[in-house]
Amino acid sequence: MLELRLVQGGLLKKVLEAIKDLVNDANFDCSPAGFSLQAMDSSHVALVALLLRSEGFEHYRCDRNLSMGMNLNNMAKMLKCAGNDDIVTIKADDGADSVTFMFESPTQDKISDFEMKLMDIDSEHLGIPEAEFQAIVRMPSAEFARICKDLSTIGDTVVISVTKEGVKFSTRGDIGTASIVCRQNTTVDKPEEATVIEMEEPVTLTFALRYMNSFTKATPLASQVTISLSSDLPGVVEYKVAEMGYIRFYLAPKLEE
Amino acid sequence: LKSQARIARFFRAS
Repeated sequence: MLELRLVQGGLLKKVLEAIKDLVNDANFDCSPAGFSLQAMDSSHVALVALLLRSEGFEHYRCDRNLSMGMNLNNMAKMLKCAGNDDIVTIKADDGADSVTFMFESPTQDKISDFEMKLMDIDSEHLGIPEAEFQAIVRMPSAEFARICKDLSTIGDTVVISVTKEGVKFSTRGDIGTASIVCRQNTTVDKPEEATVIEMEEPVTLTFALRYMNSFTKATPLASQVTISLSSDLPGVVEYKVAEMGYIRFYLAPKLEE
Repeated sequence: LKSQARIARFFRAS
């Protein structure tokens, strides 16, 4: 028996909007620790890892570990029917072939039940080692989204380079080149406007902008994004999900052959 | 010339 009640149901709507275009089908894993998902995009170039810790739910009942295969587009369709302020409860019986999403309006005067068929998904779970990164950049998520969008009008790839001068995003395409440098800036009025660069060593990596742009669909979740980089390793783009967890996007870099 | 790496190159099945 599974019953997860999330008062901030809007968070789940935003989570689905953030990942549904990158991943078609995925297993949601439910354990006493929380509600999680790990899935790769169809090209196996990007991986998304979601964690919503059990403490973040108002009520969290998960009698035994359960893996539920869902089509994320269909799940997003159902969650779109919830109001942004609705309380969302996810319910499933052990061995059931469906999951129920219950939406309660804040004033409790409207209760909706949406039942969605589950599916069998054969997916391998990858071990992601804890890594020390050469550079970690924390910046406003809207700024990062703007940079990715702007650069993708010029080129297909972004070179991200972190030095003590700052973080540089650059691209080149048929019509020319573009380069945007963001410097560390902690003297802002609001902490969410800060850009913080922690650098152990300078690092330069090349990524496909198509994926970066897809990751920025998570922007409504968090005012800040964290980009963690090490040479020749996947870059990690992380958005916090309120106080309860995170969405991490891992993107394999483009490497010299 | 750079080519697109895949995730499996870095993370193995657990």
